[in-house]
Amino acid sequence: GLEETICSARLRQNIDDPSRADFFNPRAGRLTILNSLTLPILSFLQLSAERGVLYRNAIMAPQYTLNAHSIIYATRGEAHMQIVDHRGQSVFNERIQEGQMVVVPQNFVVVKQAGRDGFEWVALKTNERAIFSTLAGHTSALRAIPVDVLANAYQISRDEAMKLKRRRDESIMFEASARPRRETRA
Amino acid sequence: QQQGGCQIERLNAREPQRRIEAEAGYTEFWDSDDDQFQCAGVAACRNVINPQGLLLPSYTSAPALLYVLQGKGFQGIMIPGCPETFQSSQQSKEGQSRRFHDQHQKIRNLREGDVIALPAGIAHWCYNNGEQDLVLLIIEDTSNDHNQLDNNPRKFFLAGNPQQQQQQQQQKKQQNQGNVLAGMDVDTLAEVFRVDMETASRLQGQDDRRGHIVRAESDLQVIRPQRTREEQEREERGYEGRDN
Repeated sequence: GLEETICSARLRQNIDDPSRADFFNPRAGRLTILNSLTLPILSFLQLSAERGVLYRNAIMAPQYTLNAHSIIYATRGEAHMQIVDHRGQSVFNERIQEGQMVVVPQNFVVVKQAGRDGFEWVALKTNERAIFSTLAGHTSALRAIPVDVLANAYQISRDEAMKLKRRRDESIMFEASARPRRETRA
Repeated sequence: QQQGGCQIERLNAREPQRRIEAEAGYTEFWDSDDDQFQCAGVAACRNVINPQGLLLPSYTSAPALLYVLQGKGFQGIMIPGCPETFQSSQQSKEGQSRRFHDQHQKIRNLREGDVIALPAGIAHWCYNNGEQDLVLLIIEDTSNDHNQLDNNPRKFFLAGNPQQQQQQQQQKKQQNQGNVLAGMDVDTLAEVFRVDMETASRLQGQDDRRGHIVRAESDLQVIRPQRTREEQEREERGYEGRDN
């Protein structure tokens, strides 16, 4: 029965096709996830992948992958990327550009902002169903916390805590604000 | 486990080795380098949270079990993608001055004897709303397959400035440490959260000297179902008092 099962297993899936995007914000970009639900052979490999496109100056919400390392390869454009470890120390705060690769260890927080020409990447993740958690935006961990907890944790007013939760209504890809942002560092 | 890591000739009952003080409590850590903990691939700590104390939101790189040794309180666990199912009523806020319409994920009550499962990477916070200390035992399974980092226990705080704790865990290395937002540029945070620079700076908590357990300014107001007196009495009576 091998020829009916393993030999005929689907091994290929295109993730560059915009119509297959799982997340899409017309002002910020798109993200396509490939995991063992969409390509079952990945459960055998215990790997998954994502394809991301950020438009000019758009921001990918600060996030961490809670069950996998992420190996990010820049396929086009450039972005300012910041990666933070468990001690709150910046372990990467640089520009990443086409042809470069960076490893984001499990649970390290990463935030990226595209440059003037946008940013595109592909990432391999070391879990068949990699899960990420965002720290800002509509589905973020901070939004799941009561206002009073945020106000006490950050020593801010309830008003400010409410703004913190509500100002960003996008989920994972944010449109850049109109105000000019400083250039990404080299 | 490292090769030969379980070649133990004698086991000993251990007390916690280190204690980290905070504004509203402290945490005691067992020595995770001890042979028996290394063999089992676990790390253990005991959190003591004073009344009105808030254990700041954090997550770990390995799954953990939490056991409530003493006291009562409540806990928020932030599961990615889950909706904010605890919502204040729109109607109730009308006519009341400055009531906030808030919504957040489920709040779970904690009481003595409870076991709480904490998956790797899932952030949580705890608050002591009782009149005695809330004491939590946490065993983290650092050798679990869900932890793809090494076997060192790692705690990622989302708020505050848990500097002292991390320094002692890391053999007192002199490094600037804090919550995960402290490692980002302030202007990035301001942009990401669409807040002013001062608030963004507050998120980093670099001037915060309260530690990882802080005292809430007033009794913490969160949305959660309250038990009726009858329910409380029924609970106090326990199983024996139940009708068939």
